[in-house]
Amino acid sequence: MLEARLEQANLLKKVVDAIKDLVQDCNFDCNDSGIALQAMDNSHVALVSMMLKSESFSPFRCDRNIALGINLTSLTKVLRAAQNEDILTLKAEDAPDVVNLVFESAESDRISEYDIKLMDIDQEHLGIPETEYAATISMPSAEFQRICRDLMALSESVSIECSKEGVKFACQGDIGSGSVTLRSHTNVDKPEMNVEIDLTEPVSLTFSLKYLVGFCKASSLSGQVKLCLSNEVPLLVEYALANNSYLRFYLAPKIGD
Amino acid sequence: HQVQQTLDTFFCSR
Repeated sequence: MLEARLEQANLLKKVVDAIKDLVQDCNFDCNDSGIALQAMDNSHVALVSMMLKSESFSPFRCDRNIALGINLTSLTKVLRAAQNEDILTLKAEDAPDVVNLVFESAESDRISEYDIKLMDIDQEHLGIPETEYAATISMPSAEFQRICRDLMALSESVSIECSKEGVKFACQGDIGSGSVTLRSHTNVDKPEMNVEIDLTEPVSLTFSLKYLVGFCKASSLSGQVKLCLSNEVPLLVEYALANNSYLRFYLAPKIGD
Repeated sequence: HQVQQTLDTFFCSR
């Protein structure tokens, strides 16, 4: 059986909120290392990969592999009933029909309990090859969100060009063009404001802004976001969570001109 | 003129 207790419901609320517009039905794969999720959007352009390590829960117990097939719209409805600071416990039997969620208020003696019916989801699982990326950019997640939103006002696509000079986000649209360039930057007092660019070779790729703006819903999960790029491979956008847990998005590039 | 690629081109099915 599965029993996984989160100190704050907030974490799951934010994760589900960040992915629910991209993917609808997904398997939460539970085993002794934690709870993982991998799902592609309907058009096979973007993929979300979540890992909540067992260390992110206290306690965490999962004796055998359990796949919880959950509709994220349903999960969102139930998670709305949890306060951000509630203690959240997920429970399921070994061959479950439902997943049980318990929300406990730390301040009062209120305990609420919900069951969500599970679905049988036959999900294609993709192998993601280990990639040595040509460019890795760490930057404030709020800055990335702002750039994507600002450029989406002009265009559907953004080119991300990484060179010795820095990283340039550029777009061209009907009303004109725009770009934002960032250089490496260290803020001793506020390390979450750092911009770090690790480059082995110059990269230039074009991506759909609609998807990037969607990924940015995860911004409240982490002060920093990591962008990993290599020519002609999908972009990796990673939000690191505590205890080596993470929320990653992959986005296929656009080609041609 | 720009073509959106899909992830199937890059990631293999397991």
